[in-house]
Amino acid sequence: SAIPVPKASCKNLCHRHQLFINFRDLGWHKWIIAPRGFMANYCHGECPFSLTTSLNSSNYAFMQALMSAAHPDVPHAVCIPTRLSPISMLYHDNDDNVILRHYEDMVVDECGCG
Amino acid sequence: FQFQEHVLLQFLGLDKAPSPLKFQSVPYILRKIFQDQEAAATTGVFQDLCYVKQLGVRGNVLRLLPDQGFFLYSKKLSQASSCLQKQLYFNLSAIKEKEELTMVQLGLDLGPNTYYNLGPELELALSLLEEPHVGGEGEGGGSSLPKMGKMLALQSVPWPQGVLYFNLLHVAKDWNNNSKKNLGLFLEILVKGHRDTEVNFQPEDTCARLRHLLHASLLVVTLNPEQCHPSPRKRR
Repeated sequence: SAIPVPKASCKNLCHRHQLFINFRDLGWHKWIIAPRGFMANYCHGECPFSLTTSLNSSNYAFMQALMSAAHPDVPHAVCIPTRLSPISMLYHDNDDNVILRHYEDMVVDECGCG
Repeated sequence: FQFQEHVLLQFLGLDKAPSPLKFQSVPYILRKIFQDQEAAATTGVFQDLCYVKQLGVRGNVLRLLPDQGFFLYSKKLSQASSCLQKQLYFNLSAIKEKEELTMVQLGLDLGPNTYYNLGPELELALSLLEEPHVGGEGEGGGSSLPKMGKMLALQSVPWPQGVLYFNLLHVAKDWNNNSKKNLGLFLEILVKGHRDTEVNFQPEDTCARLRHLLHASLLVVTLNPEQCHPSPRKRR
């Protein structure tokens, strides 16, 4: 049977939103040398079945959206990061050491339904 | 929702938010690695976070440890030409058990590179300490020299000086396996003489300048196997 297409305006669809994390807001600027913060971003938006294929979705997301439409108990596909990148941080620790460390998956580069 | 700072700090590998008392200057190499990685992340270039290409070693955490040792002013110097004696000590406790040491480099900064302040040729001796030094520290302190172990380096230091580097990987691995073995290092700088005999130099001035400018630090690169997979075996 035909599945009703939910109404979602373009701005409500799953996409990446800008979010800058400023270490000063956390009070961490006292020990983090660099960077001052980073563009972490986040994913938010709807993943309607009709657009699942066009929203950078996994095959599983497509199946889940289909199942969700047929069975309301199955949750909708959700908007999640699909590509992340690392950041490097230069900071002082409690022993007055200077540390350079890399953290994987800190910045959301792309979002999609999953 | 309550902001759980400690959870976030644990994720970053810290027990609590640091409150540094002394601010070490960031050496050029750490600044360069940081800037290169930031540039690569911005342009989306793939980067192996477990390999430090600027140093040519595997590793994902770089630490610059400050020297916590002190100058020794023994009343009876081992040799008349002795210019400076110092115990060097680096606290390796920040290195977690699961981390594997891949590079340990001692940097001895003897002052800026300059041709304007030509001085005498120096000789530098670096040894392991075998017993903790007792008898006080600082000026007017102990009268005895600490018990020295294996000599790690003996080299002449022509002017201009700048930074001298020493590979201490094996020494630091030994210290890391048994922290009681880490009693520090003994550094002695001797005045060898002057290459130009016509120049009238004062060794006291050179030694005083060295004591003022000397800065030691230990660059430690470690690899956390939980965050980095072993490097692929090379094909024969």
